[in-house]
Amino acid sequence: RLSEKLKQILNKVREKGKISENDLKQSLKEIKLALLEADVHYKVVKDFISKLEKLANQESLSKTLTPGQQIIKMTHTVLTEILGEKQSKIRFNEEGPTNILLIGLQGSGKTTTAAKLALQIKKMGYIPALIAADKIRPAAIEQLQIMGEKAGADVFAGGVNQPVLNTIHEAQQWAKEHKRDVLIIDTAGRLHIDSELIQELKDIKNAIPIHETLLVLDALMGQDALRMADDFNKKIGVDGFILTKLDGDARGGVSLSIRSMTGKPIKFTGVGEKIIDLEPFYPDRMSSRILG
Amino acid sequence: FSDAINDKGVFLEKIEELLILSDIGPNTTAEILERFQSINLHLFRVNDFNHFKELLKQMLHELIPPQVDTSKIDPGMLNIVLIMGVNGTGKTSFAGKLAYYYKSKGYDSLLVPADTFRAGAIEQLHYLSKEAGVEFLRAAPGSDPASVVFDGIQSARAKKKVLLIVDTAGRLHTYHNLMRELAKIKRVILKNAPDALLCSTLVIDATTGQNGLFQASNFKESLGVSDITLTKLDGTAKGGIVLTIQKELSIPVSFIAFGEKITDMCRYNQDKFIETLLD
Ligand SMILES: Nc1nc2c(ncn2[C@@H]2O[C@H](COP(=O)(O)OP(=O)(O)OP(=O)(O)O)[C@@H](O)[C@H]2O)c(=O)[nH]1
Ligand SMILES: Nc1nc2c(ncn2[C@@H]2O[C@H](COP(=O)(O)OP(=O)(O)OP(=O)(O)O)[C@@H](O)[C@H]2O)c(=O)[nH]1
Ligand SMILES: [Mg+2]
Ligand SMILES: [Mg+2]
Repeated sequence: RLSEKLKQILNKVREKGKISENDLKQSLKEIKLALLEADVHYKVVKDFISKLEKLANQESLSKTLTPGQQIIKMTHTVLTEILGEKQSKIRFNEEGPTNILLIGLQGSGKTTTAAKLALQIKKMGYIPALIAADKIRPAAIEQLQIMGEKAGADVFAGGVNQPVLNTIHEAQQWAKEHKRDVLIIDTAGRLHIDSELIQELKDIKNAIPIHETLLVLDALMGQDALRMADDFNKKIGVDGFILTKLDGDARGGVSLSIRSMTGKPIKFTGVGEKIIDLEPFYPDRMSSRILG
Repeated sequence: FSDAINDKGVFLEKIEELLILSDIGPNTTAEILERFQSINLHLFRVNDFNHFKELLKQMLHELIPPQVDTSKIDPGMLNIVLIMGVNGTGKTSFAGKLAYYYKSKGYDSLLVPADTFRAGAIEQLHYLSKEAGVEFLRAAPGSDPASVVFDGIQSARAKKKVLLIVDTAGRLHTYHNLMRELAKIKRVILKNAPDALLCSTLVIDATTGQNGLFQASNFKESLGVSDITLTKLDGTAKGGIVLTIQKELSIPVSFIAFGEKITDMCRYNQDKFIETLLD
């Protein structure tokens, strides 16, 4: 664990009372290893370490903290700064129904998250509905219908052979008639390098106003997360992220990478397979998790 | 002379970046960088990074000799493939792909939906069984997965199938109760088909980071992993974690999947894999 490793290195510093060049170097080496083991992107780690190095060299030693505590405090500060300091919420449409589009790689947790989100939005006092826009995956519609039932939210499906855009238009009409004020669109998993399916997302965003495009991604992801998030953001625009499967022991370094690359916030985290397992994202909790 | 030292620094950093980005992990990367450190300085004056890629390829082959994959079908007995892994990695899809693959090799299988938990899981596998042209064991949602597997064994024997492909629910290895459920499924297989050839395949997503190593060691500890299937290689992730898994846990990779069509899979080849990794 990083805090243990740093304590070890800096325990011998305690006697000297200040950080030597070598001690700092060794500490930074440990922090770099911890971040890479936590799946933070290589480039983000390099920037982070050089930021920390500058900070350590210009900051005079605190009288109240040991050098070890000071380095850990600085690391936490830089991390929390990158992750965003406060919670970021859904931006609801003030003048009519809110349309939320969920996108992401195959298997990242979109369908499950769509239903979880519907439940949370219901608790906020809205009347959400789910739109089954995944016509590709076998039994995707059935899956969303079952999850929708658990959330107590209607699922608008259209046939599996109906083109996605037709379903979207019909859903919008249906929502108006049934006074649903938030529409959550579940889409098929797709690669950021699949031009046809990227175009489908562009078509959806051109067809109806999308107030929140949320990229759902797996907390177990490694180095590829940065490029993937960047690609989706550049190609179709992303307003925020939902990080799933944080109930496992993945350190979740992807959170640092996607945030620093796109500047977009992580809004929610998935912490299990049950319908209630969706929490707001807390930057400071994430930073402790990454450092291990 | 100082130029050579500068080049060495630049090259080592390039190698570090290449390896880290592949998800092979910082510890394996450090081992490889150490080997490069001991290489003669004058070699680094050769301003050709491709020369180092070749060296790197050799080093990877030396450091991580490919584990032999013993997964094959013995038509003289019942063969059982137990497919497991964390959530969303492509297990159900792979079950369909494997059924189609073996069917094309002349082995007809029975697909068993032992994921009775997740919404739409049984329907999803049922659809894939039709696509693969193989039989499907009916199961009720919410029923006990171990009982479903028991039924599958009886049914395979009755229908004289040589291959049983068992799909299980995704589960994070941190849930001890879910890992116990999987261990129970294995016990049911060993008890009711003691003569069967059992393959426990761990399905790992190529986008997985360092957590992949914990997945492999935990599944190995709970019930044993005979081999790994690496999926979603059609994306931009390299799946380098399987090299570290081979190195640390000696678990071979049997198959890879690279797309959503039922034919998008093939046997793993380490030479090709390393070649693509370093591209
Ligand atoms: N443990 C855990 N499992 C999750 C979480 N979110 C989703 N899952 C599981 O991850 C798996 C994939 O979830 P889906 O909702 O089907 O993912 P998807 O993105 O819709 O998949 P595609 O539509 O095929 O791209 C399922 O087994 C879910 O139950 C989470 O926060 N924690
Ligand atoms: N691009 C790509 N997608 C894949 C591949 N294998 C599976 N998928 C997709 O990944 C998603 C999840 O696949 P599943 O087979 O449902 O995964 P799973 O492991 O059974 O999921 P759970 O049972 O929920 O844990 C689906 O959308 C699949 O089509 C692959 O090799 N490449
Ligand atoms: Mg889905
Ligand atoms: Mg499945």
